[in-house]
Amino acid sequence: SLRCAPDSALCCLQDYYVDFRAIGWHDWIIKPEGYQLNYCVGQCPLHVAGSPGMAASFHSAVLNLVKANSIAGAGHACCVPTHRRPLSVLYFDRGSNIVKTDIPDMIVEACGCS
Amino acid sequence: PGSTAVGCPGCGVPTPAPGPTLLELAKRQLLDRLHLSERPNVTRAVPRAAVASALRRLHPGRARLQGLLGPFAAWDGPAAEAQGYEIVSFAETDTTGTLGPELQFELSQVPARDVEIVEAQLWLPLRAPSANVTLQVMGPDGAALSTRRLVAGMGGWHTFTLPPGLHGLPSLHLALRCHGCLHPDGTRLLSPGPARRPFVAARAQARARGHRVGKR
Repeated sequence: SLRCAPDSALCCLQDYYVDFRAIGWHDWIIKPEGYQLNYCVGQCPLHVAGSPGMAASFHSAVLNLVKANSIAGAGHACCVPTHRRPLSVLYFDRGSNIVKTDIPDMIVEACGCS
Repeated sequence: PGSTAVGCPGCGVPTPAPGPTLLELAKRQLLDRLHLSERPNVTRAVPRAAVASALRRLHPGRARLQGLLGPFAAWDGPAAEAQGYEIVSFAETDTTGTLGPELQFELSQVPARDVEIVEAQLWLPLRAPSANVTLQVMGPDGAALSTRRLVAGMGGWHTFTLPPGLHGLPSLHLALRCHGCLHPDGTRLLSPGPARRPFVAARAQARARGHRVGKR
């Protein structure tokens, strides 16, 4: 999975950190202090379609190129999350109770072309 | 659609650039995943000493808050598939009564509407009572739903598992009654100090979605 560089054009993972103090949520979210709102961005040429992890090998790229040629014009591939992980949050609820929960599939860790 | 800008043409939805729009999306996503319609307004500040003390008791050896943020150790059975919650609710204590202290816990709306409590345990810091003390769970009409006798002479933290039938009450109302005490007020039954605040530790899980098959 590629991490986005300033000149990235292909599908990649863009880091974006949300600081709870910066948005005024630190009064009810105890931990963590922020979270990685990562997202997937970039273009998916047809020859990398269906290869999560962005053309992991030369062979898969060639196979996908063949596949793309045979279905050319059928549509575009999409740059989507291919791996996520949970986020544990400790916060105050409406009744000032302390709540801890694990939110599944919250943080995007890898992107690929669908 | 049709845009040549950086984004995902296959999805037809342009990727928002970092800024206010993305922040609003981040807030909405977090609230949705926590099953909250809006951010909670914290009106009652819980003393930090009480929070640290409660967490130390629930997770010995992991005193620091950061240490609690690992995934749940074990959620067996159907609960493993649902989003799990651990809740610590601190009591509002009324020690002005002449019969004994009364404790109120607001567990009914935690942490969200689609979440139900599956297990709850009461933690009480007691002074060593010299006489018989009972713990009563009071119903909405003031009648005792459940009564438990405490062992005389045993001070320190006491834990009681609350019966499942009590989880759904609008609020949990407990009364400590001392029989034979000259002054059965709260200051003589409950241990003093900000770190010794009664609390309920509960486990909850999101209700399963989809239709259920009923059996008559």
